[in-house]
Amino acid sequence: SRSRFEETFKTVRENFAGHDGMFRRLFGGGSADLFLLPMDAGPRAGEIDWLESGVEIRAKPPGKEPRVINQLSGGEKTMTAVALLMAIFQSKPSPFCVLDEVDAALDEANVERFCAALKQFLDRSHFIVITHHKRTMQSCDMLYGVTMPQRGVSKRVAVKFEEVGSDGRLSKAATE
Amino acid sequence: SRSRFEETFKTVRENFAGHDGMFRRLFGGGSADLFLLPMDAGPRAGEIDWLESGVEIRAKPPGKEPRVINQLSGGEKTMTAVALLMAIFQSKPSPFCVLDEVDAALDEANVERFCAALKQFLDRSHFIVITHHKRTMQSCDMLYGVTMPQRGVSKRVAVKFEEVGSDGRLSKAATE
Amino acid sequence: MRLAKLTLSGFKSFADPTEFRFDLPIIGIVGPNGCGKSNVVDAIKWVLGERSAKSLRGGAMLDVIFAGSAARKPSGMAAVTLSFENPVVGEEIVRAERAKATGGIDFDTEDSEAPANANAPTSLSASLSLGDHEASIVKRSQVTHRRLPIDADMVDVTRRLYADGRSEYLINGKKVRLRDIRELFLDTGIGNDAYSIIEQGKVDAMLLANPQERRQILEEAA
Amino acid sequence: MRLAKLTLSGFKSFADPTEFRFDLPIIGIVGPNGCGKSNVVDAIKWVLGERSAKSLRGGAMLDVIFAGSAARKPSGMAAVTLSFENPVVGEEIVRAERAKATGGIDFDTEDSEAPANANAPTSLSASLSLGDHEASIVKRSQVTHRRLPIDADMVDVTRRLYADGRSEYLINGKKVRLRDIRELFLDTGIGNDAYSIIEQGKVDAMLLANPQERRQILEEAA
Ligand SMILES: Nc1ncnc2c1ncn2[C@@H]1O[C@H](COP(=O)(O)OP(=O)(O)OP(=O)(O)O)[C@@H](O)[C@H]1O
Ligand SMILES: Nc1ncnc2c1ncn2[C@@H]1O[C@H](COP(=O)(O)OP(=O)(O)OP(=O)(O)O)[C@@H](O)[C@H]1O
Ligand SMILES: [Mg+2]
Ligand SMILES: [Mg+2]
Repeated sequence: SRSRFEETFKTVRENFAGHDGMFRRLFGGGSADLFLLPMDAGPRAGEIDWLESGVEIRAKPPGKEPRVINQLSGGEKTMTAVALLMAIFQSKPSPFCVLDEVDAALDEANVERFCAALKQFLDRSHFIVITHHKRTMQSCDMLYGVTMPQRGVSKRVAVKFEEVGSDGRLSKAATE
Repeated sequence: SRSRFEETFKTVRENFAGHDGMFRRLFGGGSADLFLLPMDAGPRAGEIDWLESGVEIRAKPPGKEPRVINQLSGGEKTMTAVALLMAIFQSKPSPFCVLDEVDAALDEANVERFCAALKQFLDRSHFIVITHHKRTMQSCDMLYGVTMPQRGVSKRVAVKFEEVGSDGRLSKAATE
Repeated sequence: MRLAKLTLSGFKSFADPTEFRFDLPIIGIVGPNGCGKSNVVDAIKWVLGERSAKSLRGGAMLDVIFAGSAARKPSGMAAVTLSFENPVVGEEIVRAERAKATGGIDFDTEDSEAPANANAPTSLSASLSLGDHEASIVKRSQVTHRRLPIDADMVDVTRRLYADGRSEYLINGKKVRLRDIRELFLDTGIGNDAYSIIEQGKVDAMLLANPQERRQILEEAA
Repeated sequence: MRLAKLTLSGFKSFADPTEFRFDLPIIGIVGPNGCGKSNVVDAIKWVLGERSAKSLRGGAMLDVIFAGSAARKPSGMAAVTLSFENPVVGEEIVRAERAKATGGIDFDTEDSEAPANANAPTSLSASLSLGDHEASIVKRSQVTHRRLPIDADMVDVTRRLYADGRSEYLINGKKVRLRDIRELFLDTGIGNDAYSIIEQGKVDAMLLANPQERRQILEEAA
């Protein structure tokens, strides 16, 4: 329905692009926007149509002036996408969220901010986070290890953070 | 010309899939293949056409039986792609090769093997490697840092390995 | 509604029955390349009703069955169960959700003829496919006062695929159709390419998507 | 032929003239997210003759000019220079490459009328567009005995784009056309979506490509 989409859209936009929104929180500044595109055909050409218009994103990390969103770096795109995802989540948390190596492109400073942002959703949702980053592992409340002691057959083990070796392998203690 | 492609193809296949080829070297075992697909139409339907046939890849990490290459994990796909790239490189080295964060999906053990494989091409080509991984940085003969002391303006600095902080940031000494 | 546990057996590289409990808020899954972490994500997508084999990185749906390895013969079937806590929620919350869903109109009088047994597949999908989307949500939350329209504190959703191609779908042990599982999670934000599962390499999908695709993701949240 | 250095000025985030020398075999480029590392890769692609703005992550080619920041006004132009060492190679190597290119036939007699000045743009592209691909390679390596068909120990390739849309292309200071730069690197394995530049996020492109696209990459190496 039009009113429900409009209300959701405005909430997500505020969560994402507002002065205290996720984008500015993850980037430590800058500005962003979420907006509807005017229709390019049909009876409402040139105007925004709440039932039909597509959604566009603008993202400006602190001090930068990108003209198109594709100009952003790999890490900046990840942080922008995570900010939008969390903005949607704030407006309608689902029972769980699965993040498979979303921190792959992040440097350590951004992994830090990403982990801090994760922590604030705890009361409503489970986060299942797959990662190779030590810092992300430290932010988890519990760790499952997945290994293949038998070739081609996966096995789950419970893991303490100290048991994850610097080579990404799980220590012998963990695999028992 | 047909004979040149055929010769190149066979060389690359041996470099990639041979018993001492790049795939087995990067995976520590397993097997792989590079093959031409039979034509599905035209005068040579059902046969391989050296001038027209498409190229297919099969990759089997040690102990596994994947049916399609898409089933491989993120890290396994990266290692397979790197093996093929290096196989092509061995057959026709270009003056330089640029690798932008190709190690993003690799665990530490695979980063190790990737770095070892890089080292063997030294006599013929420059490798320019962009990375966030400490281990990859250790394999480089020299490091350039790129930072933004002035917002939005990039600056190049020479960096010693010890000057790369665990947060990915370059130390104050490096940025002078 | 909270995720409680995931059980897989014969699914991709998980030849043996394996359980993951979700007792704490942030759960990390770690391990070397190729060990099965993303296969766990595929299992969750699959049990929630994923229909596209390609989206599970396979060529055909049968590719989700453990295909054997150097050490083992192939499995005869793949089975995944996802368990949810589905407690009764406070009455005020239900009313607030209803008002949000219907724009403030009270549907109480209509719902007195709601089906007595919300678990039987025919009445579940019947109630869910009643013309108006909002009316059905109202019926769902009023009948059970629970987030999932099943009158039970624990909801187990199971999906099985046999090597001969036969499929089975169960909700709390009762056989249902695949579409009943998909409809169960409608409007909860999970399953169905919503925003709750970000696959490996896909984090900036929303940035690269076209404006209409982005709109659809937001509509799922509406 | 060896890469010697890269100079950029006004290109993307590199507002100021910046030089990278390539004196050692494995050179790492490191730094925080968003600082300009991939922009260096874009600069190399661009100076080698990239024609697609999209492939440089821009909307239009003018997007490669430094667009200003909180601290600076926009630049009036973008300029990138790539310098190569282009030594004379041993005669045996040239013969071996020729034989490989032509399947063993000796073209010596034909080449006596090769153009005297391989640097002038018209004769360069004329020699390169002479019907047969192999014959042109033979001409190139015989005329100069160097990997790049320019009779100089050092080859500087420069590309400039002005804010008014005007472009300039230079080889060792001489103005040439964009296609002359692209043809210069034909068959060297660099430039032109060959296999020598793997962009961020694109490492498994060859695995995901269709069989015909994969074939094209191998043909570039042939
Ligand atoms: N049906 C199947 N039977 C057996 N093994 C399978 C099956 N399907 C996939 N696999 C194997 O599972 C492995 C992939 O596992 P997965 O993608 O979960 O790895 P991962 O832990 O996410 O690794 P990475 O860190 O590299 O992303 C592949 O080696 C693949 O061959
Ligand atoms: N024409 C331009 N003028 C000014 N800045 C630009 C221009 N084009 C791109 N940029 C900026 O350059 C930055 C991207 O740099 P780049 O992609 O090189 O980062 P990176 O170092 O590779 O980071 P990552 O580690 O995240 O991949 C973006 O913030 C973008 O706004
Ligand atoms: Mg994975
Ligand atoms: Mg980058």
